[in-house]
Amino acid sequence: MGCVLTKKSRRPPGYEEPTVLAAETPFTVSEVEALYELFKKLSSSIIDDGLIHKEELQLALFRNRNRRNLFADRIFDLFDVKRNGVIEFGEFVRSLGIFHPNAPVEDKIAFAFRLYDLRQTGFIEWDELKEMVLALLHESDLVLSDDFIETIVNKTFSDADTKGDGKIDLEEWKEFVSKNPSLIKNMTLPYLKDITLAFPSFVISTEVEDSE
Amino acid sequence: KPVSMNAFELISRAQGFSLENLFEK
Repeated sequence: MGCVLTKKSRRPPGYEEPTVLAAETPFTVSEVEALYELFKKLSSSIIDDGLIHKEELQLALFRNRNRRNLFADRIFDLFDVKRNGVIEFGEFVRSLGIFHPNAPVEDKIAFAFRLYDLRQTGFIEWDELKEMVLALLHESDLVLSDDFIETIVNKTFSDADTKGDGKIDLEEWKEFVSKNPSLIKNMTLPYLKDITLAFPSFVISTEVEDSE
Repeated sequence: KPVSMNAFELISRAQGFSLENLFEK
């Protein structure tokens, strides 16, 4: 009796069936299969193990594996739901699903809140907001005085922290976003609607018919 | 109008990358 490698045995750890992922996200089965093509590419760019490592995400975002960025680090941490240092396929699809144009706005608002809640305390705190402004200024080589930055952070807090307890909770954040909807503009990737056009190779290998 | 600037607006506009880059070939 020989040893036969089935298609399933070649699937990386964390692989989940497209039908399951399509049922839980705004993607169709075909789109999940197209995302698998993208995932395979990203997850083999440095270490070919079928998992996206932080350096691989950095390489894809910046064309540079060593380029660090506070927000890219936060994105990685949020995609890495199991917190095991890598992004698995299921985590990748579920997280990208939040950025789909058809995903619920509530999910986008909650994701952005978690992105900005740097220390995961359940609140966006004054120090965290200042740290994020400093990080993006550093990134863009812009120089602003500390006083000026604190004025911006104070003003934002006076608008968003309606309870006045020095921190922004999810409820206050939802209210603030409803008044400033442009704040979650970066939580939608229109490109995700055309994902099957970008990665069409799934068409010849697809095993499952879309139900839609 | 610096004082009317919203820190989150600043962050969301200039976070330094776009996830769209993931789809570049």
